[in-house]
Amino acid sequence: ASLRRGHRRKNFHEICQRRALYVDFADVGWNDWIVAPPGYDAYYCHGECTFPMPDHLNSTNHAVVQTLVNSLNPSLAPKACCIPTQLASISMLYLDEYNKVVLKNYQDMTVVGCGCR
Amino acid sequence: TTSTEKVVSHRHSDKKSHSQDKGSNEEQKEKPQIPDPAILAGLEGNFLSLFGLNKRPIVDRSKIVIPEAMKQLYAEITGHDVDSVNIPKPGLHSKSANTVRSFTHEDSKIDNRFLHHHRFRLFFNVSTIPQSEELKAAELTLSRATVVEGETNVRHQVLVYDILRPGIKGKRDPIFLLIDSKTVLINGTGTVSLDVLPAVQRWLRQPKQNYGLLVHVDSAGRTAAEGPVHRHVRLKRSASETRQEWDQQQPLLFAYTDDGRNKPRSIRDVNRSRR
Repeated sequence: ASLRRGHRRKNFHEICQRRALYVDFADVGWNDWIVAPPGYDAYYCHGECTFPMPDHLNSTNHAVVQTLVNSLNPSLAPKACCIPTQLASISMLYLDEYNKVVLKNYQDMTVVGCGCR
Repeated sequence: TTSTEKVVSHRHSDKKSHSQDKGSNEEQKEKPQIPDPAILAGLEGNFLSLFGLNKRPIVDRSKIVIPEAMKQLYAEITGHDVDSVNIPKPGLHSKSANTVRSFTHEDSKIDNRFLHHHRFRLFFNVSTIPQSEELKAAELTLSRATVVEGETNVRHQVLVYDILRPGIKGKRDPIFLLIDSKTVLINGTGTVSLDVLPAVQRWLRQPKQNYGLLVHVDSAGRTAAEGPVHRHVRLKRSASETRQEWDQQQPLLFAYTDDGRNKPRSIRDVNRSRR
C-alpha cells in the first residue's frame, strides 16, 4: 500500500499543472519604485500530458488525438504541450522616471489555468 | 539579441578557460554560479520594456507622497472578480483606459497673487504623459474640510476654468473657459471631482500654452471675510498646516490613458472569465 501511495504521489507531480513562480520585488531591488504589489505572482505550467487526459486539463480534441497517437507510438507524434490556457491581468502602482505616481494594468501577466494543447 | 550574444560569448570564454586550467574549474563547480552583471542588466532591460519603461526609475521615496486615492483605486481593481485591464471609475469615460497618472500642483511665484482661499490657480505639468498614450479622461479632485461651526447648511459652487490666456496687469485681461462646475454642501466631507478633460487635451496638444486651471469657490454672496466656510474646499495650504498634513489634502489631477498595448477581448473570453 505504501508503495502504491508513493507511486500515485509521483504521478500527481508529473501531471500538467500550475506551479508557483513568485518574484519578490525586494529581492531584485525594485521595491524602491514599485509601491504595490510587493511581488509578482506569475506561476508557470509544467508537467506531462498523458493519456487519458482529465477534464480539468481543458484539452482540445486535437491534443487528445495527438496524445493518443503518442501513447501508441512515440515516434509518430510528441505528447501535447502543457501550456497556460487562462491568463489574468495584474495591476501595478509605481513611480515612473519623472517621480509621478502611476497605476497601470497589464494584460495576460499571470497564469490562472494550465492545460494540454 | 545582445543578451543572447553575451551569453554565447560568456560560454565561449568559459570553454577557453576550461582547457587552460582544469583544476581551477573544478573549484568553480562547487561554488554557486553568479550571473554576469551585463546579462542581468540585459534581462532587467527586457523586463522593464515589458512594463513599458525605458529605464529603471531612480526615486527618492522619502520625498514622494503616494495619494490615498491611488492606493484605494489599486485596492479596488485588485479586488475585482472579473479580470479586466480597464479602470473602473464611475462618472468618467475611463473604461477604455488602462493607466492612471496622478499630478500635484507645482508651486510658483504666481501662487502669491492669490491671497484668499476660495480662488486659486493650479498648475499641473502633464508633459510626462507619453505621446504614444491616448488620453481618455481627466479628473481634478479637491478635498473638503467639514465645517462644524456657524451655518453648515450652505451651498458652495465650485467652478473650474481653463486659462486660455493669462492677463497682464494694466494691459490685457485674461481669457478663461469654464469647463466644469459642481455644487457642494459645506457640512459634507470627502472630495469633489471635476471633469477637466478638455483642458488636459489642450495642454497635450499645445504644451507651451498650459497656464493651469483657475478654481473659484462661489459662496453665493455670503460674507467676504476669510472664515472656515471659505476654506471648506481645500485649494491651498493654510499657514498653520504642516507639509505632511497638506500632502494628503492637496488638489490632485488624474489622467486616464490607454497605452494601446492590450488586445481587445472577445465575447467568448469575457464570458469565460465571468463564469
